[in-house]
Amino acid sequence: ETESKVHIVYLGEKKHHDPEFVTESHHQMLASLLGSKKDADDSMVYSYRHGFSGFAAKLTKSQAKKIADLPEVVHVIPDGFHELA
Amino acid sequence: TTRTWEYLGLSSANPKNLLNDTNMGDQVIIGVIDTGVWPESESFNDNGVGPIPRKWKGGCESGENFRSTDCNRKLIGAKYFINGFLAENKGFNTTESRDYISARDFDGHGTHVASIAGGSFVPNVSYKGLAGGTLRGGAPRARIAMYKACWFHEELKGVTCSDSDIMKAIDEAIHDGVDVLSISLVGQIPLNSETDIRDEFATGLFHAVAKGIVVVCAGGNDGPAAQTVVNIAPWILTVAATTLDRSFPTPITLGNNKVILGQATYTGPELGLTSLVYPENARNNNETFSGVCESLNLNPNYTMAMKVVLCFTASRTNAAISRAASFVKAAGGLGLIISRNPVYTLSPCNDDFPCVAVDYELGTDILSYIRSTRSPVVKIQRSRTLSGQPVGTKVVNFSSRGPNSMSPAILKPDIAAPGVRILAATSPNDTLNVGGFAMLSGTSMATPVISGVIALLKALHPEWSPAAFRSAIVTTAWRTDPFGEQIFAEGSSRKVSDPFDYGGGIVNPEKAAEPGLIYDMGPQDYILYLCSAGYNDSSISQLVGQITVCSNPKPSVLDVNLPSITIPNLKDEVTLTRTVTNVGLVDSVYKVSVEPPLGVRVVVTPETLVFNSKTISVSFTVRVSTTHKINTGYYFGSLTWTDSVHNVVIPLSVRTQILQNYYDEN
Repeated sequence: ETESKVHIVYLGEKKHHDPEFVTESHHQMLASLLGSKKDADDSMVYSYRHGFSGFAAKLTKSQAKKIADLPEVVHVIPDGFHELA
Repeated sequence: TTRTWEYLGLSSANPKNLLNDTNMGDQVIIGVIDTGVWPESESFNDNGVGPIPRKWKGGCESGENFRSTDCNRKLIGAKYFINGFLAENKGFNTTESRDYISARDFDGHGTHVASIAGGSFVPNVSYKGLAGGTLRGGAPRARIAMYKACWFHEELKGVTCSDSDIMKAIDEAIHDGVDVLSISLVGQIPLNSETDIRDEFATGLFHAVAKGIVVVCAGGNDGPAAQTVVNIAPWILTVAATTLDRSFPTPITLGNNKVILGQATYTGPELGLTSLVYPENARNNNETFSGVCESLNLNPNYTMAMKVVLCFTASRTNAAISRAASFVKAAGGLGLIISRNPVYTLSPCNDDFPCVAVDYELGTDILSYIRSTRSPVVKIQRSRTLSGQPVGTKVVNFSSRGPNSMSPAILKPDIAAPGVRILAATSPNDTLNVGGFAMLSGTSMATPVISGVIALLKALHPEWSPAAFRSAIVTTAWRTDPFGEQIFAEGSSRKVSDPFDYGGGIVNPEKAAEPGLIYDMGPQDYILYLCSAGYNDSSISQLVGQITVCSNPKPSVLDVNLPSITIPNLKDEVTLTRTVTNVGLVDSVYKVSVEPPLGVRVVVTPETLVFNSKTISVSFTVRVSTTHKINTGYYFGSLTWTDSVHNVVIPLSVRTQILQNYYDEN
C-alpha cells in the first residue's frame, strides 16, 4: 500500500493551448493531492501536454484512487509495458 | 526490402507509379516509436533529399553517443524517453547499461523498422550473398523521426517499453508534426477490459488520429490461434504479416541421388557426401537414443560425431533449432536437418553451421531413405535465393489472428504486408547484424511496410483523413497474391486465408492511390463507436474535448462506418448502414455486387449509387439474414461497388448465433 508506482493520470483533450499552462495545471493537481509543490515535483514523471492532457506520476494505490475520483480525471491506470513485435 | 517493393508493384524502375508520382514521399514525416536509430546507417543517408519540411517542429536530442548533428535531412528527429522505465526499474544502472542513454539504437529493431518505412536507396546489399538487391524503404524520400521509448534491460535479457514513456513519445510526436506514426510494439494478450480506451496506447493514439496523423500498429506475433490480434482500436491501422514471394532453397542430396530443397540461410561451404543418421535404438540394446531435436543431447556422442543428424520437432520456435545444433556440434556432428511444421522464422545457425529445415513430409522421406540402406549419406549445399513464382505467399504462422476479442464487430487485422525475413538496416550490436543489415521477421516488419505506403498515399492525398487511408488500402487490397494465386494461412493446418488472417488482404499500393470510393470516419464516427461500446458520456466528452451525450438506446456497433462488415451474433436479421464518399471522377455511377457468405442473405439498398458535383457522399443499407438453423462459425463473403473502373471491395464476415452468448465444445 505504501509503495509508490508509476500511474498514468489521463485528463482527455487539453483545455488550454499553452503547454506550459497545461503542465502547471498538472503540478497543481498533484500538489493538492500530495500536499506540497515539492512532493508533486518529486512524484511527477511526465506531463502530457501537446496532443492531449495528462501526466505520469509515482503514486501509492490510495493516492491513485483518490485522484481518480476528481471530476476532471477520465481515468487512472498503473503503468504497463509493451514489447517489440 | 530488396524484394518487398517489386513484390508490391512499387518498383523504382517504373517511371509512372505511386512512388515516382509522389517524389517518393518527400515532405511526408514518418514517426517511429521503438528502440532508437543508428544514424550512421547508409539507409539514412540524405543524398538527394530536399530541405526539411517547414512545418517540422521536432528536434534531434543529444545524449550518450548521440549528437544533435547526427541528424540530417532524412533523419530529421530523434528523441528518447526513459523516465518511466527508470521509475519502474529502480535498480537500473544507466552507466553500466549496454544500451545508449540517448536515441541511439542498441538493439537494432528500431533501425530496422525505420529503414523499412522510409530508408534511402542502398545498392548492392545482401545477407551473405542471399536476398541481394537495392535496399530501400517504402517511401525513400520521406523523413524519419525516431522516438526511443524502448530500452534493453540486461536482467530481462531483452527490450521493454513502459507505457508512460510511449505516451510521452506519442505526445511529442503530435507536437513535432509527424504525418504517419509507425508503432511495432504490442501489449499482452488476453486483452482485458482495460485495453480498449483505457489502454493508454489506444487513448493517446486517439488524439493523434484526431489530429490527422495516420497510426499504423503491429497486430502481434501470437498466431496462428484465433483472437490473438492486439492493437485493436478502430482508429488504428492494425497490420498482419505475410511471406514474400521469396525463399532460400537449400539443396539436400541423399545417397540415392534424390534432391530435397529445404529452407535455410546457410552460406557456408558445401558439405560433401557425409554420413547421415537419425538417432534411434536400431540395435535394441539398452542405450538411450532420441531423434527429437530438443533431446539430441541424450544420444551418445558416437551416434552423431562426424555425421549429419536428422531430427523431428513439434516446436514452432527457433529455440529448437539452435538447441539441436548445439547438441550436434558438441558431439562433433557436421550438420543438422530439422523436420517441423513451417514457421518461417528460420534464423541461421551460429558460425554458419549447416542446419536446414524441411517439413514433416520431406523429413519422413529422408528417414525412409536412412532406414532403407546400411550407410546413408547426404550432401548439403549452400542456400540460394529464389524470387517470384513458383514461390507462393502465405499469411505467416505467427501473425496474430482475428476476430477482435474485445469488439468482434470491428474487423482486425485491417491489412497485411510482407513481414518475413525482411532485409533492412540494423545496429552493429544486433547479433544478426551482417555489414549493418539483418533479416528479421515479425509483424514489426510488416507494419512499416504499411507506414511507407501510407506516406506515399499521404503525399498524393494530403487532405485525406486517417480513416480514408485505411479504407483506401483495405478496399483495394489483393485477396490473392499479386499474381492471382490463392493466399494460404499457416496454422495447425494450412487453410485459405480469410479476413481474420489478413483483413482486407495484401496491400496493393497502386490501387489504393485511386480507390474510387472511401468509407470515411471522423470524430463523430469514433464517438458512435465509443457510445456503442458502452463508454459513459463524461469519459467520451473528456476524450474528444466536447460535451457528448450518447443516444438512447445506444447506437449499434454494426453501424460504425468501417470498410468491412463483421456480424458476430446474427440471430435472424439485421440492417446496418454504411456511407461512401466519392474521391474519383465527380460524375460516377457505382453498382453493387455481393458475394454472400454461405447460408446468409444480403440485400443492399439502393443497388446503384450516383455521384455528381452536388452528391459527394451517399449512404446505403445492408440487410443481412441467416438461413442457418444452428450456431455456426464465421462464413465469409464480400460486398463490392464497381463503376467498371474501380472495384471497392469490403469483406463480409457473418456468424449465426441462434443461441446467443453460447459456447459449446462439440
